[in-house]
Amino acid sequence: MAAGTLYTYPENWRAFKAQIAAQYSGARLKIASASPAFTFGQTNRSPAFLSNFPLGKVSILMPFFNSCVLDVDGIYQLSNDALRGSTPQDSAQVLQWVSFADSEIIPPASAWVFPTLGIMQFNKQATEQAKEEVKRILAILNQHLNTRTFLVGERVSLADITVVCSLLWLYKQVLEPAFRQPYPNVTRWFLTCVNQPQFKAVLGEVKLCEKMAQFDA
Amino acid sequence: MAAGTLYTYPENWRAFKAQIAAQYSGARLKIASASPAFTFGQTNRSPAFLSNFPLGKVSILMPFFNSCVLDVDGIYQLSNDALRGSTPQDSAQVLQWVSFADSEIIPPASAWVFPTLGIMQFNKQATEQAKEEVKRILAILNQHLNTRTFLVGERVSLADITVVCSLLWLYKQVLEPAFRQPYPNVTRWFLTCVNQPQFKAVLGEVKLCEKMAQFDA
Amino acid sequence: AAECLAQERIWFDKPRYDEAERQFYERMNG
Repeated sequence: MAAGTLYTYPENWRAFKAQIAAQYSGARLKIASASPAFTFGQTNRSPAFLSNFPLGKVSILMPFFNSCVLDVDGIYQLSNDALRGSTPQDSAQVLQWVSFADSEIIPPASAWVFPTLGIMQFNKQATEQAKEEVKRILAILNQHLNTRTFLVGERVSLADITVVCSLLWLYKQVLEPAFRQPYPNVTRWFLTCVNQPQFKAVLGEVKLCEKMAQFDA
Repeated sequence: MAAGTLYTYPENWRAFKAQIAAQYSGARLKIASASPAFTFGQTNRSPAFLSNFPLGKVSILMPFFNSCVLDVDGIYQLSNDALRGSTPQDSAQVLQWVSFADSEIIPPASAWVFPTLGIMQFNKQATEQAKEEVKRILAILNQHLNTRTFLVGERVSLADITVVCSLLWLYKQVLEPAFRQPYPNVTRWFLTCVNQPQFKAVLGEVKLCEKMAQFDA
Repeated sequence: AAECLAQERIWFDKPRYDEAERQFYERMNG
């Protein structure tokens, strides 16, 4: 059984993935997100940290079962075969969705949501383009989930965990009812997942936004 | 044994990954990159194509062993266990490097190289930032390869194939001798890989650039 | 080939987003 300590900061949606995976797999995971174990902004800038984790990214899983630590959130190490996909086909599918979340969802989701959190300057054109991208993504998911409860196979896998976490800020901040109305399968799937006890233990109660958050100066 | 047709366009570095993986695994792969089989910009915009491959990305592997086709380059489906990593530790490491290539190498590599290919407007600040990012990446790789011949385990894996292909344009276009001098392990590893018969069969002779290509108006 | 390459969807700004996010959460965590 995998075990380790996840160094992170509060509300870090990347760390949510590892925590939810551990809930499913039973991996024993400690969270270190406050001093003295870990102070974001100090510990992650220290030479000792950077010598171990050259990317300097957080969240970080320790120990990692190899000296090379790039998969900063350790979702594969913390998972079991059921989460990774128990057949070659399923595991390839899981990898597809994990890559889809990282390469197709996170860029437009960040472009749209970051300004509403005050993380980045608002740019009207970038936001409008991001909205169109999000529509395209939701349409792909909606189509796929038309005849499925979960993204791969018959139960929750790393695919659901990763895609849910990559959509989290969208649903909490900007996907108001009118915007999400054309994608009922996605909303149904998202709510099914976040209401699983394992998701709830990490995310708490997830409330879908009622009004699209605007740029927060 | 996996088999299929890869629809792509010439010199598509992402298709190289699948082709090299097939060289190693023995998967029977046909390439369709010219009309009438496939014309980039037309075929991949047709309704029939988009109904099967909603992302509209290329290269695309057909048939894929599931209706959901997001892993556009099919590297996992075309690989064998040796390429994917034969232990849980190794396979987690392989996935780390594949993700590292996609998320950490491709953005700055493209930002630096595309203007030199004349396919993107030159932006001095963006190029300088990309150069710094590339230095950081090469330093991580150089450190990791200090005591290793290949990135994961003792032989070529999907990690090497993916990272080599993501660095290809950098080495061919801009990593002149002075720039790559501080990272000898990376250069050694890169040349070891591209001189493997399986890489050579797909990439041909890879010549490292002698002079840093500049913005091509 | 270059023309096709130009149509790839690349997240050029990823480093800028990563940096902004890190600074924001570092600030949030005081």
